[in-house]
Amino acid sequence: FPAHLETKQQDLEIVQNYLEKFYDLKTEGVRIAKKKGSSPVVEKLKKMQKFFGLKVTGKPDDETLKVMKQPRCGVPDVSQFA
Amino acid sequence: ITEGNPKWEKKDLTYSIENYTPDLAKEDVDNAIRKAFKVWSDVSPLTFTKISQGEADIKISFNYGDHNDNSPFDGPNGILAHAFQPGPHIGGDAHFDEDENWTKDHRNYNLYRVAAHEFGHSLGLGHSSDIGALMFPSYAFSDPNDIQLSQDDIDGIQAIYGPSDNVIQPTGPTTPQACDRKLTFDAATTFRGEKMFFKDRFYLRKSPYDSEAEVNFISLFWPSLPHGIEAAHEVAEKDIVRFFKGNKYWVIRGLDVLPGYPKNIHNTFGFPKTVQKIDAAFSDEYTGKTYFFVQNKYWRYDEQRRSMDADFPKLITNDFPGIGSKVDAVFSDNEFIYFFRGTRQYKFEPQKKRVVAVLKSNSWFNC
Repeated sequence: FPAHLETKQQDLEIVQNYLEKFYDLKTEGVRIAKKKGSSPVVEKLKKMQKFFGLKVTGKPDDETLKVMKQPRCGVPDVSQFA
Repeated sequence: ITEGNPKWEKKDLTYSIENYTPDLAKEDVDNAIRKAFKVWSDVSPLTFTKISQGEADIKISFNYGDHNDNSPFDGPNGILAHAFQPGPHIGGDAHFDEDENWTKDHRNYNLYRVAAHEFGHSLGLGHSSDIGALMFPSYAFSDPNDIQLSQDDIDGIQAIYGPSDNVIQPTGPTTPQACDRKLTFDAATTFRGEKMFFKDRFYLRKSPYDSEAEVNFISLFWPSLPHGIEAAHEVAEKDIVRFFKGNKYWVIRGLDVLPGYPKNIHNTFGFPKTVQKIDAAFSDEYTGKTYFFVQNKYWRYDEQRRSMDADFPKLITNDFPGIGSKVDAVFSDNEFIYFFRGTRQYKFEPQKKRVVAVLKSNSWFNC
């Protein structure tokens, strides 16, 4: 996972939880540290950033984290609510 | 629209309120829910009737944590509510997190606002990536008494259920797109080294450190400012920005709207009563003068003496030749003045009193 060096572990958990809840990230097979560009987390992050009109970096930058920490509706942005 | 296009097969739907939050009086909850349904019935052929006996199509409840629907709430903040797509049993139902503090005003979280969003899901809408849409997933609060559906919301609900039965079809505002060739501005200003443009409820912000424009609600930064700012200018020396609408103005420093505002433009700046609004304004940091554009004239205000200069107003066409007789927005940057009118922008060199370039209004956004 090509996270910014200063990204805290807590932030990584926020990212993973957020993507699992709202972007259909499957927990199985996801490892936080994967080689750059190959992680499903990166792809989901890009999808999330595009949806919210953020700069599409695939990295959990400050702006992305800020959006993830905002209060929101519990219905996913992609895929059905099961 | 929700994947699979789920929808109610009937137009007249029922709802029930299964329990009430203790945060609000019962009638306030009833009122918020009724108004939230009205947001959607106003733009579609749907009707909503509250029932207290039998099983309603849309059941509304307030729940703590795990409430046996496979989607537990997470305590205060975070997830505020969720709702299910149209269908039998739990289908259409809307659940609100009782760990939130529900309000009927600007404080977090306004029940009417959240309920209107959730009922969009109850009717078959998914989330919108349009930040101005009610169906945008993040909570953004503006006016507690006026939820305005965007055109995106209206297009969505009408794609599912058809147009409204009203003779005059409802329309809603669209969110400005930085690269829209037809983009025009209500106002523009420099702001601590950045440029900010204003349009309806939104700002478009261009930072020198970012190639793309950020678009968001004006209320995100300054909740007490009104929509539709008509003019804005920065006085860099004082680290303030003034915003104008009608004959009132507000002063902000950073994210704070300074206390005591709005004030009247007539009392502070000495405009005659005939001036009811400012079209555009900019400050020249070298001379300490602020220029106000009103119809086809401009006025000059001395920030040090705090008074309007003598012999003003003057005709815009005389001293700013080439920009036309009226402007929408203006700011000064690096010894040039940038005037905006419609979709055009005029780069003006004040020393030589001439337009040196005519650009698209959105040239700052690297489209």
